[in-house]
Amino acid sequence: ERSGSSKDEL
Amino acid sequence: MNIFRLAGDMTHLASVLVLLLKIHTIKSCAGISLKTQELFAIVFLTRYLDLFTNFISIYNTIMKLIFLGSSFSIVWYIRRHRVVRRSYDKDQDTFRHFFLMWPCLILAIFINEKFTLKEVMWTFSIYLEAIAILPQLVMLQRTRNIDNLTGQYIFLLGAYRAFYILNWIYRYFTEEHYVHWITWVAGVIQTLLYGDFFYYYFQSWKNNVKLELPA
Repeated sequence: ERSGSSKDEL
Repeated sequence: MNIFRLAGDMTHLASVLVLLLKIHTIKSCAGISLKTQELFAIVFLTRYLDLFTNFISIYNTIMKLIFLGSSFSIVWYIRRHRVVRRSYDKDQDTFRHFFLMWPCLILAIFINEKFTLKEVMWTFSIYLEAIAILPQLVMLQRTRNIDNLTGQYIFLLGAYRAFYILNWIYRYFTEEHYVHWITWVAGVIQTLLYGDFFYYYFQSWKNNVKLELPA
């Protein structure tokens, strides 16, 4: 599982 | 969350508030492109499809609701409000904006991180956001005279994009496996579109004269 997700951005 | 991301979100929020302030208190949307506002509403609608299924944080959910609510109310004001709609420069806002959506949709179908409906719509919103400002920039170029609030609105939008790029650079070096080519390329293109405007904005600020774009 990758730690950085762009889905937590707006 | 890092400081750049927070600064990006806050300038984004401020841009929306400045625009709503202009519309709500002055009852005017002069110089504002309805086409761009409609595209932003579609951007948020297609991006936040996971609003109720994918919980990230209270902060995230509230911000998403604010952006959805504000973008649709701005469109409503310009189209439907008895007083505001009379100040809309329809003749200056002739960009065929819905044609921008097709290339974005086709690109999202072929270039995405995962081929699912939600993911394709999310990617579509990223591509569409990158170019959604175009009708507004065309309108600025045509009217040339820009009132303070409109100038600040576009400046804050550009600042939001610039802060997001700094946020990505920061996250790339501090988080593992943080590589998102799609958002990065689209985001850089989007920010570059503001470059010209930034130049004239800073010139007018430095020389303390009213912002005016060259013909």
